[in-house]
Amino acid sequence: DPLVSDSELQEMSNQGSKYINKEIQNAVKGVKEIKNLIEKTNEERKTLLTTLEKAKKKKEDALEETKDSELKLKALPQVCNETMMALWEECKPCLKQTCMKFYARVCRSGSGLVGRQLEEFLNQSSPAYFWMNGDRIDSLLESDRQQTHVLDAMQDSFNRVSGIMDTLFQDRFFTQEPQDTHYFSRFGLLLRWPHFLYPKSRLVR
Amino acid sequence: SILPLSPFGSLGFHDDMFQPFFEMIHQAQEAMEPHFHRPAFQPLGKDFTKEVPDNRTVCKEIRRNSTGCLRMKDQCEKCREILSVDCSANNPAQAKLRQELNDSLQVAELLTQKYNELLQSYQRKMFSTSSLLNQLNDQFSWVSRLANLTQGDDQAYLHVSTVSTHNSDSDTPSGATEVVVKLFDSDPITVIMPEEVSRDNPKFMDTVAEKALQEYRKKNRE
Repeated sequence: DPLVSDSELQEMSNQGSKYINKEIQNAVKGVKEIKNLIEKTNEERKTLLTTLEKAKKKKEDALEETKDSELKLKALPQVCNETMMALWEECKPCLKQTCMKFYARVCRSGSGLVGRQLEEFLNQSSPAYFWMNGDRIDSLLESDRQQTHVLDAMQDSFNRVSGIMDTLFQDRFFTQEPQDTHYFSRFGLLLRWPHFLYPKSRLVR
Repeated sequence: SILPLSPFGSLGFHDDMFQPFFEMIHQAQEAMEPHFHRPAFQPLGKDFTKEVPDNRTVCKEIRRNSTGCLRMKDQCEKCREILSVDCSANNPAQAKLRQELNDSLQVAELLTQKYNELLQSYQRKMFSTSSLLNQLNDQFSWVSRLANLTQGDDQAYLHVSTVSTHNSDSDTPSGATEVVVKLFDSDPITVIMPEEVSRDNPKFMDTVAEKALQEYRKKNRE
């Protein structure tokens, strides 16, 4: 537009550059904001870990109590054996048929081996295992094992990340608070680490 | 002596000073990433300890040691009858112990479920930390690029080369202002300002600069 003079273009450029410069300083602040968010998330994680450890203790106490009850029950003479064995002989074929039908329909892979394995498993199992909910107890113990594995693996990751972040955030790039965003030290050009924000007093000294 | 500080206060550091930072952030990302692909790190589903897990889990259990079949005991009448056999007549102690077992089993199942929910929260913390590391890396890349771009003494980062208003014949909305700027080392960037924001508006150039910077940063990411 011929109406816009060179001096006006220059003034617009200056204004635009001022804005860009502000945004540049915001970009540096943005790094610090993310750092603060990482530290905040890490504090929340540590609090959550404490809660997890308490919950794990309660869960494992309950599991111990369950296993104790199961042991005491197993120690008692079985008084309903005949009844249970009779029922078991009729339960097994139904269970096998139901399971193999499910497996063929849903799991879509060879059921020959699985069928023999199941036959062996049922012949080795006793109705008392059922009657004492042995399957539910074993399922809980399996969950406990998996949960322990998952937490250990997550902890391993977090410990390594926390160590690296602690080292990174100790650098003065992060620890110096800007006294005034216009006082960016040109000293930064000479130093290995970008400690470009110094309080004025440091500059005077 | 302290070098004269430019009125804009340039960043005053080399972009390669960030190299150690990038290396550390990448190490942290590596410490985080691989685990997410391990089976143990598949997001813990609700069924982790739920009574009826998903089919995939049942198939796995059946293949592994047939215990998955026991979950189907409720579909067989004679199996259900085993669970309801009452031995208390012959042995009251046994019935009492069995009740205790069932009660503690229910508590253990409840606590396992609660623990699993906490594990899921913990896993979400992991995902947020991973996302923040990616943001930190991205932001550092940007600041490092700016460090490179602001090495020179010229603090005029943005140059307006042309300003034109549009009447109805062009494809730009009529009354809009088209401003072509160069930002740092960029090719010319064209910013279209709507009629509502006129050149007299004190925010005009801030808005132009903001749009140009967004465009520049987008290109920089690409």
